[in-house]
Amino acid sequence: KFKQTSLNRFFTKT
Amino acid sequence: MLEAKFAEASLFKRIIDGFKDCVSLVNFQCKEDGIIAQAVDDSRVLLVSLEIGVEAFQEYRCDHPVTLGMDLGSLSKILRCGNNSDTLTLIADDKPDSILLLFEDTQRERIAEYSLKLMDIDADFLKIEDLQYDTTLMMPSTEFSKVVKDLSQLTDSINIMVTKETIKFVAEGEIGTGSVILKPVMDMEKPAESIKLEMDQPVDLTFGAKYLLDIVKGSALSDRIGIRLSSEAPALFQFDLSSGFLQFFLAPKFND
Repeated sequence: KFKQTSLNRFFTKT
Repeated sequence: MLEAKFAEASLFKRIIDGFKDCVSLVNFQCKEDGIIAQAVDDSRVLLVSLEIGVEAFQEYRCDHPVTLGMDLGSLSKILRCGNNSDTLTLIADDKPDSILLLFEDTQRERIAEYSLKLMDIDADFLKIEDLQYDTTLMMPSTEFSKVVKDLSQLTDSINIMVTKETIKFVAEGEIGTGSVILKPVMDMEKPAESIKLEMDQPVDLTFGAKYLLDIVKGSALSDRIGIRLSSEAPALFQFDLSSGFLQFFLAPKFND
């Protein structure tokens, strides 16, 4: 089963 | 003072229509060198990044940087009031409570003026580093849109596999399965129909169909779409404007 990842995993907040 | 005039209102309409269904509240940052905006959808899976360069406008002036927080649903209502071939000027002062949208039909001397109340939107701006991609492809946006719409009927996940000479889209659903295979092709007569593939590493990625359906709404902006894929980063889907772009960064689905 595929699980949706979140963008938080890839981008840093500024 | 901001005064940004589009030669045709339809350009701004198509830009807003390209992403209004996936994000609702957006800060437009207006500066000397154009307008940028960024917004993440509620599920934090899809990031929209817009850049409209000065060259995309017939006239552009922005003396002081100003942020215009807008509800895209409301903006869209006003944009529907103008005719596609009207010029559209966005006007705001340096500390605005509202933005003025001026539609002018130069042939008929018809002028329509609307103001839209601005909002204080508390949104963090994500810093997008220069990401490394394994594969870059350029293809007709209508072709990509058709593949996404067709396969989405079968499933909520679409798999994209790229090897040296093949781009394969696969959907596996309860009612059945589907796949579309495309090969790089150079169309000399109609360059816009070409499919270009640059592959450093093969990729095998899965994306939520509902997000891909949101992304293909940008197709009205450009007859080409650029797709950059990596196993380690969100995929980038890009529609180029005459100056600027509309980008979508989409987080993949991973096998649990």
